[in-house]
Amino acid sequence: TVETKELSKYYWMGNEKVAALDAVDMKVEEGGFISVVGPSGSGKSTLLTVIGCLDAPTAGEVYLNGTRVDYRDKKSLVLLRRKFLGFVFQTFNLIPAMTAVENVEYPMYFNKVLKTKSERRAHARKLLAMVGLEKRLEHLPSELSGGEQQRIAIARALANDPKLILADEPTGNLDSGTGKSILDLLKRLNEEEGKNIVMVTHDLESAKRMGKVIRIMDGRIQ
Amino acid sequence: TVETKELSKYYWMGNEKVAALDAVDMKVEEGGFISVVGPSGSGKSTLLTVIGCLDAPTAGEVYLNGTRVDYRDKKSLVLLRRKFLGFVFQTFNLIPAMTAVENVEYPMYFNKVLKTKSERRAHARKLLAMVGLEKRLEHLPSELSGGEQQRIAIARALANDPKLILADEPTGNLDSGTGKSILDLLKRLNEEEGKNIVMVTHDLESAKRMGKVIRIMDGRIQ
Ligand SMILES: Nc1ncnc2c1ncn2[C@@H]1O[C@H](COP(=O)(O)OP(=O)(O)OP(=O)(O)O)[C@@H](O)[C@H]1O
Ligand SMILES: Nc1ncnc2c1ncn2[C@@H]1O[C@H](COP(=O)(O)OP(=O)(O)OP(=O)(O)O)[C@@H](O)[C@H]1O
Ligand SMILES: [Mg+2]
Ligand SMILES: [Mg+2]
Repeated sequence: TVETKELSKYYWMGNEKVAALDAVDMKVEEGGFISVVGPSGSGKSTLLTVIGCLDAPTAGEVYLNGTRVDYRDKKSLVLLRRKFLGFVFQTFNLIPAMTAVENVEYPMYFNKVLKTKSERRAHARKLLAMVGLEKRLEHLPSELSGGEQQRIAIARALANDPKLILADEPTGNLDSGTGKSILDLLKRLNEEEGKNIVMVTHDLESAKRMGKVIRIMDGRIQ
Repeated sequence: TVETKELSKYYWMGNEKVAALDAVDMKVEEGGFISVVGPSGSGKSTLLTVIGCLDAPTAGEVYLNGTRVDYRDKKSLVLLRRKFLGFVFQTFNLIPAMTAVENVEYPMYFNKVLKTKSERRAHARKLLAMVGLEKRLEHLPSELSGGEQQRIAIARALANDPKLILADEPTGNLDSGTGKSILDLLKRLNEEEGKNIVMVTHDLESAKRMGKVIRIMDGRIQ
């Protein structure tokens, strides 16, 4: 369902070339759960943002559901993301002026699957309860702890019932107990609902429990 | 060197009261290293920001070096922080328009200890090398990975050679190898330079290795 071929992303700082991704070949099978581990700065977030159509590669190709992604066709990228992808950002990227429940509802307006306001609100509340935040619905991001913001970002990624979830260090700000419940949630979405998941994590033990683990170093798969 | 008495911080959301801190008594001895652990939302960041004079408590007192902190005297708070404290934020809080090395130099202007530009730049470069970022000096925060931004935040907290370091989950975005080098750095600053450290972490194993561990839950010390 996700495949990359020779995927590369280079940055030029003056004369120096930074290889964030260097000819990466990887594949996520239908219903697969892949964890990506590697040192800080090794290219994990870059891999996720390129697969997630949020950033264009310098070279190489990405195939989603067998179709090659055309990064020049901005409209198609927006539609792909809306219908198909859920993204949990490493730095959350919540909308500061919206409450927790509004942040989770927000993607639902564009998807037009749930037709009424009350349906969308009920779905958002259910998602926030799944990540343990039922008591924080009306808080703004600035009125929430780091781990609570991270969990809103996770709930929001699930808002449109995506086929592919790209989660960038979804437990980085969570204690082990809360982190485990999030991982259990992801595992359940994968095993019971067949969602494809690519998760970046620094927690190698948890990664091994979830499925296949690929390692990346200096932009290259090991 | 740090002491809190009945320290409390309450928020009112409509009629509901959120107790972020509830009558917290704690003490950091001279040259102490204290780790604070607890579930997401339990009050750890609130404890650090109040001790760090960045936020006023609702009730109770904070003593730094035996002197009670007066939260109404804004000027004294600024001076205290500048001379005495180094703060690593959970969400980094880097200045987006400044490069890595500029972000680390920035606090040094106000402290007036290093008198020349070249002294400040040399010190900033040394601090960034200590956190493994000598090759990223000229990158903006947006041109850096999450863990690299976190490490700039750590280097910046050390810029004015503070007596008290307050580190909010300083390894949350780091792989175990890089995280260990950061913890070794903090341990060395504590043991060889006598710096006082209060570190919030979700990594209980590392916390135990560093020194005393206090647990917080629902705003209360266990
Ligand atoms: N401005 C605010 N208004 C209302 N509630 C708030 C506000 N700021 C924080 N809170 C609440 O206070 C509690 C403690 O927050 P704090 O940031 O200290 O938690 P934490 O222990 O650092 O959590 P984490 O491990 O997730 O970072 C949280 O439940 C949060 O929702
Ligand atoms: N816009 C940019 N310009 C130059 N270099 C960049 C840019 N964005 C990222 N990089 C570099 O690319 C490398 C990979 O970044 P990436 O964010 O993918 O790392 P990561 O594996 O997610 O790290 P972490 O675990 O710290 O989050 C980093 O070394 C970073 O400095
Ligand atoms: Mg990253
Ligand atoms: Mg916190």
